[in-house]
Amino acid sequence: MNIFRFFGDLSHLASIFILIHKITTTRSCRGISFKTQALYVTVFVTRYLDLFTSYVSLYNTVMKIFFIASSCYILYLMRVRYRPTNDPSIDTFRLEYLVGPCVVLALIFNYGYNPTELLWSFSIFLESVAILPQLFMLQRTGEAETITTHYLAALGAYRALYIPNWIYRYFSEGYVDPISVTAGLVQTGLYLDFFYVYFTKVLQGQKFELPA
Amino acid sequence: DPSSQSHDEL
Repeated sequence: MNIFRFFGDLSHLASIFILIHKITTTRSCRGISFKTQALYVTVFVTRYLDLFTSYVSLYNTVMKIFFIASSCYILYLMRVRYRPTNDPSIDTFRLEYLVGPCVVLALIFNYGYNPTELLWSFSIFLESVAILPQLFMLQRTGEAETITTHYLAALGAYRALYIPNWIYRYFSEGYVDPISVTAGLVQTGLYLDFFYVYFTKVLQGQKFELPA
Repeated sequence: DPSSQSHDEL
């Protein structure tokens, strides 16, 4: 554990709390992609299956349980409690374009041909593109509530912080995980456009609006 | 081999 990874994980936790706060205080999940949230449940469940087989640390176990539970809770909020505020007609990204290639990539790039490793690898690839339905929705509507942009910024910061974490681990432990690093770089790259607008507009007190 | 470290990242 190093400071980059720790703050990355905190940022990830913060993003989830911001999202739950947004949905429950506005009593609406407007602007949030259900597809992206469903993909995160898939990511966490497939990756954290090792909860039952390998123990890393109490921190690790608690975080895994939290991520699975909170992502399921968000789906419940969107699908049941605040269902009328969820508008599927603007959440139109085709999931098969994401899931299909991730299955293929996992079959090619993995650390072992067994169910746990294949699902782990699949979850890494899927996480790297899981935000796309959300970003696509943002692009379509051209604007977002400020709280939603804070959620995305915290999520992007989590990914960005994992990069110095890997650099640090390479020098301190000689540890390199090429699958995580490659997928992580792609994932962080997807946030670059968003971050540009976030820094130049939202943090200057303006509304998040994309140029027409 | 990264898998031997049992994927300690979240």
